Amino acid sequence: MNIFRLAGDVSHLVAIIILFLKIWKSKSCAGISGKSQVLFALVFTSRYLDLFTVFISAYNTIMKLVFLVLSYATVYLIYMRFRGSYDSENDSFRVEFLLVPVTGLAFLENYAFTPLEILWTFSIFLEAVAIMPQLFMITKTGEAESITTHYLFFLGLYRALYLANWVWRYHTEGFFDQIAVVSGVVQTIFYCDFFYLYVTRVLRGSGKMSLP
Amino acid sequence: HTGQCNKDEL
Repeated sequence: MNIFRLAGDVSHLVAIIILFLKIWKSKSCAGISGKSQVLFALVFTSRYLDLFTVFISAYNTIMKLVFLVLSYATVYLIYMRFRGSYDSENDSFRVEFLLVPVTGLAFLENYAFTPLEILWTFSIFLEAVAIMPQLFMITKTGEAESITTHYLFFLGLYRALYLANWVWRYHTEGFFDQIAVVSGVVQTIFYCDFFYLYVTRVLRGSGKMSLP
Repeated sequence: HTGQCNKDEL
């Protein structure tokens, strides 16, 4: 555990809590892509199956449980509790275009051809693209509420901090997880355009981010 | 591959 890894996990937790509280308090999921949230719940489900097979640390177990509970609770809020405010018309990204390639790649490129390892690889590749429906929805509606942009900022920052964590671990302990690093780079690159808009529009300009 | 089967990260 190093400072980048801890900051990354905290940033990830902050992002998930920001989104959950936004929907819960505003009693609305307008502007939020339910598809992305389902994909994130799927990422955590397929990645954290080792909750039942190995105990790494209390921190590891607790964080996995928190991420799982909050992601499913968010999906519940969107599709059940506040489904009236769910904007299904603009949340039209074809997730099968993500799931099929990611599944295929997980079978091709993995560390071991075992169910747990393939599911872990699937979750790594899926996480890299899971935000696409949300980013697509923002380009379609042409705007995003400021709270949503803060959610996306911390979500994008978390994997960027993990990249720093992997650089640190490579130099201090020779650790190198090729699949996670390559996927993490791709994932962070997808946020670059958003980061630019976030800094230039949200932090400097008006609260709302409206795309050109 | 540099298989890292120690999944200590989230």
